Amino acid sequence: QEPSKTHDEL
Amino acid sequence: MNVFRILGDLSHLLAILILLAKMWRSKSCAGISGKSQVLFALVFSTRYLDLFFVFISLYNLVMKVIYLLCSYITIYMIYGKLRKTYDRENDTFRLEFLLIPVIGLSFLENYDFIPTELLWTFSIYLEAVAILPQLFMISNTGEAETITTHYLFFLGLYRALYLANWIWRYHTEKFYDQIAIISGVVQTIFYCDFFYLYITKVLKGKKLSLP
Repeated sequence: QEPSKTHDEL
Repeated sequence: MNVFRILGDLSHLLAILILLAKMWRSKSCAGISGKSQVLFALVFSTRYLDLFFVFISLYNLVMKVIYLLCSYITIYMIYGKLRKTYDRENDTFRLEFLLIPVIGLSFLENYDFIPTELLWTFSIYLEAVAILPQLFMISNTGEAETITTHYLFFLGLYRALYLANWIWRYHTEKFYDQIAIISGVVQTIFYCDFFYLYITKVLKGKKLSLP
């Protein structure tokens, strides 16, 4: 899986 | 959202609040590196630009706004309200030594060559090294107030908990973010020496002073 581009971490 | 992530975020928040409380109660920012705090404000400002573009969750939004506000209040305290107590002579780290490599690296290693993504990448790399002026200041003066060491402990704990969060997420969601992970590991390594001193000295009631 590609790393997510919506960065959901702070 | 897993337990490591939430504890990491709370530890981060606690660190920021400890620093503000210290300055507020002692009416002094002695021993605090203004340069590290400027870097952290830059980290939050460049990373949280997505506040304007995406909605992730209410939790995410509220925490980002709190971190941003606290970091600007901290800067106002150091360079405004409490500037007479700011220990400028010992806060001598050269920021260009961090900023230039970090800017270069974010152009070289990123997920997408677009402004928001480059700024996010820049903020991740910068966060990894933003504490160095503070650690440099402590090695300059050879000591740190106990309250400052609590601040550093929770700031380091936050990143260590995020490492656990990433391991958890990889196993449960097959999620990984190699830029964040590698930077997070580097960032945590910078705290290891400090963790050792914190556990062997501060937790035993002694002041943190370097030999």
